[in-house]
Amino acid sequence: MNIFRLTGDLSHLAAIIILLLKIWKTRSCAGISGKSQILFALVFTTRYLDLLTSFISLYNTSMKFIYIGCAYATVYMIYAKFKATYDGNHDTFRVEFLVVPIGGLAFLVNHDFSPLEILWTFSIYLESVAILPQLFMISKTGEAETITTHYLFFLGLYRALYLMNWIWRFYFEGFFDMIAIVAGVVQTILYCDFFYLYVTKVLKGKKLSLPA
Amino acid sequence: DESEKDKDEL
Repeated sequence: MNIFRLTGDLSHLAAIIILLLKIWKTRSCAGISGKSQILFALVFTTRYLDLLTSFISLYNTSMKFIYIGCAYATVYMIYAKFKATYDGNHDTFRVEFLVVPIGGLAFLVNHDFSPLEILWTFSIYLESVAILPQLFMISKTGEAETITTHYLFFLGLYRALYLMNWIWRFYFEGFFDMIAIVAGVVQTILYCDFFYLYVTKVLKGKKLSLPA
Repeated sequence: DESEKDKDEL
């Protein structure tokens, strides 16, 4: 464990909690892409199956349960509890165009052709593009609630911190995982446009509205 | 074993 990975995990946890509290407190999921949240639940489910097979540490196991629990709770709130506030008309990204090719890619490019490893690879690839429906929805509505921009900021920051973690681990431990690194770079690049808007607008107290 | 350690990231 190093400082980049720890702050990365805490940033990820903060994002997940911010979103959960936003929906719970405002009793509304307006502006939130349910499709992205389904993809994240799928990412955690396919990545954390090793909960059943191996124990690494209390931290590792507890964080995985928290991530999975919050992800499904968020999906439940969007599609069941606060379904009336779900903005389906703007959440129209064709996720099948992501899931199917990525499923194929996970079979072709992986470290080991075993079920757990292919599912882990699938979850790594999927996570890198899972935010696209959410970013697409914001581009369609042309704006985002400020709390949603904080959610996206911490979510984007977490993988950027993981990139630093991998530089650290390569330098000090000689460890590196090309699949996770390439997917992590793609994932972080997808947030660059948002990071620019977040820093130039939201941090200056303005609302995040795309070029109107 | 080594592979277990590698998958110690979330």
